[in-house]
Amino acid sequence: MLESRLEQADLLKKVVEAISGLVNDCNFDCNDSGIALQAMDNSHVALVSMMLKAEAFSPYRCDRNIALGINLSSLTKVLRAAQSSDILTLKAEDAPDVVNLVFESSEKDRISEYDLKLMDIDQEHLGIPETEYAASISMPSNEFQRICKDLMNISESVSIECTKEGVKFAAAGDIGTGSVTLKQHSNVDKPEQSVEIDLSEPVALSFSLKYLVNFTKATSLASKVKLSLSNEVPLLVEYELSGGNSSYLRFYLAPKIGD
Amino acid sequence: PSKQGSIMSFFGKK
Repeated sequence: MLESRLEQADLLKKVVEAISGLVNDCNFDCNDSGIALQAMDNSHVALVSMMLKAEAFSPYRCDRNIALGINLSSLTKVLRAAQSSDILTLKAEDAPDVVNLVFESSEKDRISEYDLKLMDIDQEHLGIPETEYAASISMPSNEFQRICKDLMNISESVSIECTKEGVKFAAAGDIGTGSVTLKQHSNVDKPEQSVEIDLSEPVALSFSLKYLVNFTKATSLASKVKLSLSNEVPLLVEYELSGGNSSYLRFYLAPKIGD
Repeated sequence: PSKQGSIMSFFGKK
């Protein structure tokens, strides 16, 4: 059986909010190392991969592999009943029909309990190859969100060019063009404001802004975002979850291909 | 003009 307790319901609320624009139904795969999720969007352009490590919970118990097939809009409805600061416990039997969610207010004066019906989801998992990316950029997550939203006013796609000079996000549309260039800089007092660029070779790729803006729904989960790029492979956009236990929310986006 | 690639052409089925 599964029994996992999260100190802050907010974490799951925000994860579900961040992915529900891309994915309708998906399996939450639970095993002794934690809760994982992998799903493509309907048009097979983007892939979401989440890992919530057992260490993110206290306590965490899962004796055998359990797949919780969940409709995300139903889960969103149930999670609306949880206050952000509530303690959230997820429970399921070994071959479950439902997942049980308990929300406890931090003052412990109220306990809410919901059973969410599960679905059978026959989901194919993709093998994500280990990639040595040519460029990786670590930057404030809100800055990335702002750039994507601003450039979406200009065009439906953005080119991301990374050179030793910096990273340039550029869009060209009917009304004109726009670009934002970021150079590497460190902010000692506010490290979350730093921009770090790790480059082994220059990269230039184009991506759909609609998807990138969708990914940035995860902004409130982490102060930083990491973009990893190599020519002719999907972009990786990564948010760290729940600090320091290597839990993550990753989005992969297939590039646009010139003809 | 550019075409949107599919994620499945990069990541194979397991």
